[in-house]
Amino acid sequence: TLGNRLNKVFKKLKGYGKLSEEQIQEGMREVRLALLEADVNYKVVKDFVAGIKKRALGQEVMDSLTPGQQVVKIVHDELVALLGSSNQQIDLAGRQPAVIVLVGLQGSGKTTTAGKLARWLRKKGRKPFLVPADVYRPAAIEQLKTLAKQLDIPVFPSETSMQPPEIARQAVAQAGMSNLDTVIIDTAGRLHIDSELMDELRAIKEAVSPQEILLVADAMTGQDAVNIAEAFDRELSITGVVLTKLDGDARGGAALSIQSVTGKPVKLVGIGEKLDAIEPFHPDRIANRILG
Amino acid sequence: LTFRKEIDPDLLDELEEAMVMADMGVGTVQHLFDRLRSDVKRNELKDPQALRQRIKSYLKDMLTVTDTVSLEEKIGAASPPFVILVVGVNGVGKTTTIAKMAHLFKEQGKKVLIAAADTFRAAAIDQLQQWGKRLDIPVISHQPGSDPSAVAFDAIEAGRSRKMDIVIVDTAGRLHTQKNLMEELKKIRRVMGRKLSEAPHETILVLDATTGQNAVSQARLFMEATDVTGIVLTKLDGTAKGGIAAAVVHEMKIPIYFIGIGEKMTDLRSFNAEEFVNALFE
Ligand SMILES: Nc1nc2c(ncn2[C@@H]2O[C@H](COP(=O)(O)OP(=O)(O)OP(=O)(O)O)[C@@H](O)[C@H]2O)c(=O)[nH]1
Ligand SMILES: Nc1nc2c(ncn2[C@@H]2O[C@H](COP(=O)(O)OP(=O)(O)OP(=O)(O)O)[C@@H](O)[C@H]2O)c(=O)[nH]1
Ligand SMILES: [Mg+2]
Ligand SMILES: [Mg+2]
Repeated sequence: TLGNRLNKVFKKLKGYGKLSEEQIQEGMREVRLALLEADVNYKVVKDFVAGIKKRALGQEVMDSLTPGQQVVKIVHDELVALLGSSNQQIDLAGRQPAVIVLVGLQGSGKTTTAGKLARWLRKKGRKPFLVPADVYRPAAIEQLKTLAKQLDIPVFPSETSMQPPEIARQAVAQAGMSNLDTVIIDTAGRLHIDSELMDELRAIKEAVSPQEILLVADAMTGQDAVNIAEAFDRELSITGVVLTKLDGDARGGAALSIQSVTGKPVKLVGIGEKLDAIEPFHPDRIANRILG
Repeated sequence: LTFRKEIDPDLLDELEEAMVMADMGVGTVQHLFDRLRSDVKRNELKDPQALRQRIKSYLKDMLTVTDTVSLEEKIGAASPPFVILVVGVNGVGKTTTIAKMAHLFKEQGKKVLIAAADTFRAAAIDQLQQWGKRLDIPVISHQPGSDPSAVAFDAIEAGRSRKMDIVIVDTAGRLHTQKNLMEELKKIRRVMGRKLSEAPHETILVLDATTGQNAVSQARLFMEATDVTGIVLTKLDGTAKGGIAAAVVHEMKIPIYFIGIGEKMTDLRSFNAEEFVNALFE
């Protein structure tokens, strides 16, 4: 663990209780390595360590009998502060029906998350409407229709011949007429560098003015997390992130990378394949996981 | 990366940063750069060009498995049907990769059959059936929720009776940390072996190029459970470099057969270590 590695670096104390600046620097190197091993982006790690260096060089570490523990505490506190820094509630206020759009790379878990989110919101008293807007992937519409059927939640009858922005528009209109108050739109996986498909998302946004545009990101994403998040945020102004597949053993450093480049909060996490496997994001849990 | 006349510590740092950002993994990069720094100390490398060539050659070595028989040769040498089992964690591109491989083999004149043995995920069978229609390739399937081993068993039987050259078996995505699902995979392999003793002739692990260091853990645990014999690395058409493949190949000694570069049936390329390494530096 980071704590053990820091203790090795700092144990050359020789009883005087005062650390040298060089030892602190070496400690910062251990912090850098630990974060890189957790898949936090290289540049984000640099900024993060620069951000905690002042505190690390301060009295609380220098005068401590357990400087290793102190540094771990500083890193942990800073991670929690960054990851928990903004509103994590799903925002459904404003124009009704409320609209949530799920976006992200191929295979990140959008369709499954749409089902989970619908079930979760219904438990909170909302009346969800699932909308399949992926007209490209074979059987994508069938996939969401199957989940909707399993949950007994109404689903818009999309066809692959329709255009996604038009699906979105018609679905919101239908929700209004059927007294359903929360529209959840599942979109096709896409690369952030595919300008045509990014334009399609902008067209969907324009058509239905969603309250939430959630980037669905895989917890095992590596260094590329910053590129993905930065592009989706720049093109769409995402409102939050859903981090999926946290039931695996990925350290989840992507959470810090994404938060760092977008400033947007992780609102929910996926913790399994079943439709009840979703829960609110807990900054301290992911902080512990990143620290290993 | 900038033009420099000589090899200074900044250049090494810069290259180290680039390799970490390519997802090569902190341990691998440290190890690699310790070797490079001692090469530089012993004056083996005269200039940045030489340094770059040295890094590329080390990386090519990591990505190459010596005495490895190509998939084509293996298929040619076996008596049909040649059975390929495809495994990997959720969402990496197994089903799409199977469609691409089936298309490739068909173009090579082979008779291919696909087994829809993901009986768990919503519309997984539909997805493969739609691919089968597009490819004009038969798909063996049972009802959703049925036993995946039974589907694999039936598919091998169909492969034999219909004189197919290749049978490709799709499985449900599963996290390598889920013991019961890894046990299910072992059972699928056992049942396949009962139907045809050499089956599966090949077990391909699909890895996603956007995955960070977790790919190593995936490779280890899938290797433990199912004796993986080949890798396909998908989604290299994005901005991720897939550098973790170097650590995976180096540690597990499993060759990368193909890379996925898109969502169409033609978006599959044979793996070329030199091209891959050059791309890491772009
Ligand atoms: N273990 C686990 N699996 C998940 C989780 N979320 C989604 N999955 C699985 O990940 C795979 C991909 O999920 P999808 O919902 O199809 O992903 P997608 O983003 O809609 O994929 P595309 O539409 O192709 O871009 C499926 O096998 C899901 O069951 C999660 O939190 N944990
Ligand atoms: N851009 C890109 N997308 C890919 C590639 N390979 C697969 N995909 C996409 O990734 C998503 C997931 O692909 P699937 O084939 O369903 O993945 P899977 O591993 O079978 O997923 P599960 O069965 O749910 O575990 C789909 O949207 C595919 O089109 C690739 O090489 N490049
Ligand atoms: Mg989907
Ligand atoms: Mg699949």
